[in-house]
Amino acid sequence: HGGSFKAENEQLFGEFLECCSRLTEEHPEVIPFLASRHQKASTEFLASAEFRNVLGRCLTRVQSKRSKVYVYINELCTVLKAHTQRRKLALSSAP
Amino acid sequence: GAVPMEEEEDDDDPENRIAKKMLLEEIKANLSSD
Repeated sequence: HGGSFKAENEQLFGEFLECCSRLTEEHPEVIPFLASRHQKASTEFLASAEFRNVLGRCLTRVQSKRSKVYVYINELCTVLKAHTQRRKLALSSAP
Repeated sequence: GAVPMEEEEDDDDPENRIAKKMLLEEIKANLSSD
């Protein structure tokens, strides 16, 4: 491995979303929320081995214990939130 | 005699229920702050 897990992580995340969307049909707002957390996360983190490990773990678990789907979604959201890309405030140049 | 009704859908894990509640509350909070 060259050190970047970007493509692999994207694939795993897609699988996780697909799996969860079937299990969270009663609350269709959950998946878009998870996707937006993913979008806001830093690119370094999204390509990291750490994210790969978390994703792999969550995916394996959700496939074996579907009754805990929200636990794993919540876990992933928390991790993604912790790695939210810091927005540089370019708005501060008020006249 | 009457057959007691069994709760059918009790695969709802307590941990899962808490996580679901937290998640839905966070989503709601996010929507209202937008």
